[in-house]
Amino acid sequence: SNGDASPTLTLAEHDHLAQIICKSHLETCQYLREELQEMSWQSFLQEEVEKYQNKPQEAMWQLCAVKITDAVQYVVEFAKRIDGFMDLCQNDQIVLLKAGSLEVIFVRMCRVFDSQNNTVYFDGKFASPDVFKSLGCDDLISSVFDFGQSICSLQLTEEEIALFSAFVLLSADRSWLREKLQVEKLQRKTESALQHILQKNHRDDGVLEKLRCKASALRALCGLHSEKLAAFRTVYPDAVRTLFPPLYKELFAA
Amino acid sequence: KEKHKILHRLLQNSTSPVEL
Repeated sequence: SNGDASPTLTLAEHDHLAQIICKSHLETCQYLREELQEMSWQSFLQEEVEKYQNKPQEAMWQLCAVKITDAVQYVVEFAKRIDGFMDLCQNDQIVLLKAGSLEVIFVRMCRVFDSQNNTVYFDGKFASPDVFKSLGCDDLISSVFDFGQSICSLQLTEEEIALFSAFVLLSADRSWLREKLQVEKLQRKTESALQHILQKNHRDDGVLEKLRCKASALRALCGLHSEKLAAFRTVYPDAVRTLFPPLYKELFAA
Repeated sequence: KEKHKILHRLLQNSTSPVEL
C-alpha cells in the first residue's frame, strides 16, 4: 500500500466517522432497539419446533433463503450509506456485497441472539438449533449458533456492531476487486475509527484482536454456507431454480 | 451488470426498503 492508503484521522474525524456509520447501522437495522425491547423473547413451543422439523428439506431451505434475502436488502442499504462506498466503482460495490452481506447478517445476529437459551430470532419467535434440523446441515447450524454465542460474549455496543460490520463489509482482500487501494483506504479508516471507539469505551486491548478473529470465523461460516448450498443444489436443482428468491441466487448461487 | 441485475438495481435505487 502507499501513503494514501494509511489515513491519519484526528479524534474529531474518528468520532464523526463513527457517528455516521452508527447512524447508517441504526437506520438500516431490521429490528429497532425499541422493537427488540418490546419483543417477548418467546421461544417456539415443542409442537411448533416439530412443525419446522417435519417440513420437507427444500421447503425449509426456501424459508431460510427468503429470510436471508430480506436481511440482505437491509445490508445493501447500510452499505450505500457508508461514507465512500458509493464512490467505489460498481464492480467493487457488487464484489463487496456478494462476499460480505451474509457476514454482516451474522454480525447483526448478535442483536437478536439469546445467549442464555441459545436461541435466535427467526420467523416470529426465538428458535433453538433443533428448529433447523430439516435443513440437513447440522454442522452449519451449530457453527452459526457457536458464532452467535461467541460474538454475544463480547457484549458489543450498537456503535461497535456498526463499525465492525462496516469493517467486515469493506474487506480489501476480496477476490475480483478492481480498485483494491480505494477499498483498503476505506477499511483502514473504519478500523481506525473502531479502534478509537473501543478505546473510548474503555475496552480491553485484546478486543480488536478478538474481532479480527471473528472476521476470519465469518469467512469460514460463509464458506460452509456455500458448500451446503452447493450440495443441496446438486440434489434439488429445480427447488433452487424455481423456489429461491432471485436475489439469493444472484448472491450465492451464481 | 446482467448477472447481478437485482443487486445493481438495489444499488441504484434512491428509495430504501427501510424508508418504504
